[in-house]
Amino acid sequence: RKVLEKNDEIARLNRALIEGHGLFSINIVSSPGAGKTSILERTIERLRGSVRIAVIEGDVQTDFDAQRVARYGVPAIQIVTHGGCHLEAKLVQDALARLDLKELDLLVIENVGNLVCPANYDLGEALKVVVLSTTEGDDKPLKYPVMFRNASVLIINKTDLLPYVSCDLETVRRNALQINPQLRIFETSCTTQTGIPEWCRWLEERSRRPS
Amino acid sequence: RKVLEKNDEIARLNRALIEGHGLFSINIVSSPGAGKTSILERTIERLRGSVRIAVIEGDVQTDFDAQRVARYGVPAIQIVTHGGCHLEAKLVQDALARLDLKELDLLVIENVGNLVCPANYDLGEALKVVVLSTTEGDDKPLKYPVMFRNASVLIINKTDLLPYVSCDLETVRRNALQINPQLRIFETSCTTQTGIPEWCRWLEERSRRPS
Ligand SMILES: Nc1nc2c(ncn2[C@@H]2O[C@H](COP(=O)(O)OP(=O)(O)OP(=O)(O)O)[C@@H](O)[C@H]2O)c(=O)[nH]1
Ligand SMILES: Nc1nc2c(ncn2[C@@H]2O[C@H](COP(=O)(O)OP(=O)(O)OP(=O)(O)O)[C@@H](O)[C@H]2O)c(=O)[nH]1
Ligand SMILES: [Mg+2]
Ligand SMILES: [Mg+2]
Ligand SMILES: [Zn+2]
Ligand SMILES: [Zn+2]
Repeated sequence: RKVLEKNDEIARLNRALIEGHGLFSINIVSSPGAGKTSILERTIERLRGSVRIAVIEGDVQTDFDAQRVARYGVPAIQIVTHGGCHLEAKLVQDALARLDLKELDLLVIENVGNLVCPANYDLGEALKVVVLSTTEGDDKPLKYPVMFRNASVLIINKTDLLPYVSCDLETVRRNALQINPQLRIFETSCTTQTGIPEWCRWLEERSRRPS
Repeated sequence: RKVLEKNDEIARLNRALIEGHGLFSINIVSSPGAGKTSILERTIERLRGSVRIAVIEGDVQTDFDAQRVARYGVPAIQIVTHGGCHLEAKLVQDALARLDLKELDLLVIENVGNLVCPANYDLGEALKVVVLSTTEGDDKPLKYPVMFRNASVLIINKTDLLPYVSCDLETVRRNALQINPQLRIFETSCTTQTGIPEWCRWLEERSRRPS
């Protein structure tokens, strides 16, 4: 398909630019409202003293998420797709031109809330992080498999809600590892901060610039 | 766009077939895991004695949802899109051919979990019902507006979780009505059954076949 070929070409340019500056980069994906921005807020709070972070936000409409992130003092660029259900490499390329990559250690791209289409569009990131909230149900890795197969990390978020939903953590893990045995799994809550330190340590280790 | 024109042509045929048999039909849409199938289960439990219901399920992979619904003794056809992020009229046309419409009062189509793309594809249904769970956040009507604009009904589900999430029902209603002032709004919980009777009554009133 011509569209994906063109997208992948630009993604390769993005990756060369990002990695050329020694940056680590992640593309965070999930259903709408799984907690991508909340996890970002917790992460920036904890890492902003040791890691220089910039965020590229992707949304169908509004700049609410960039506003939330900008409150923490990090550069945040909002891409509004005006109906597009996923980010594409060209949109990220334009956003990268507005950042000073020499001054950064970590680039986070938060994608449009959609558990299907973003799985197929490389943006030039080092890896994809898929967020699944406990409230969505434990069958999602089997029902929406491509996203879990193409991700390197799974964050199971909203573990504070486990007592009130019919989601079994072991089932989520088993289903996710059945689709992708290489997945590195974190369990977090943005309300209680459970699991956030482990996730931040993993991210910080990879964000170290070569000294 | 040629794709949408062709889709709308088939949707018109579907609608003529469905309405020609005196059936009411709804297309239920939401993010993954908002509770579409759970609401269907509660609805069928309550209406199966008075309304003859059939369900067409759409998913990227698996037939789990059709299996859940079939347990209640209603005809359930599973469409697997193998990666497609939304149902299209052609897939529904094929499914309709497998149902005996003369024996039905209500047709429910459960779409693929996606708050973006299904908003643009007419399947031939009478109207769209969008489900939003309290756990997704109260900003979603503004962030994913097209789905709320193209729907006639909004069901705010999982109200039993309100004490544990930062979602304000008044804000959800205000944001949704800002996008679409005509929306008919229900508030439900599939755990406590709150709001399910009101929703079922609304559905039953419209499902009455002309005697
Ligand atoms: N109880 C609980 N609520 C959470 C948690 N994380 C996020 N939330 C809530 O979930 C809702 C959605 O969170 P967001 O961070 O906006 O989710 P998102 O994935 O960025 O949403 P989009 O960008 O719109 O797709 C908000 O009401 C948050 O307060 C958590 O760990 N526990
Ligand atoms: N606490 C609570 N949990 C609910 C409610 N409704 C559904 N759930 C849970 O939410 C999860 C997802 O429900 P489903 O009915 O599978 O959602 P869905 O929208 O059909 O999901 P997909 O078809 O995969 O997009 C399951 O774990 C349900 O048990 C509710 O009102 N309250
Ligand atoms: Mg967000
Ligand atoms: Mg379902
Ligand atoms: Zn898409
Ligand atoms: Zn799509």
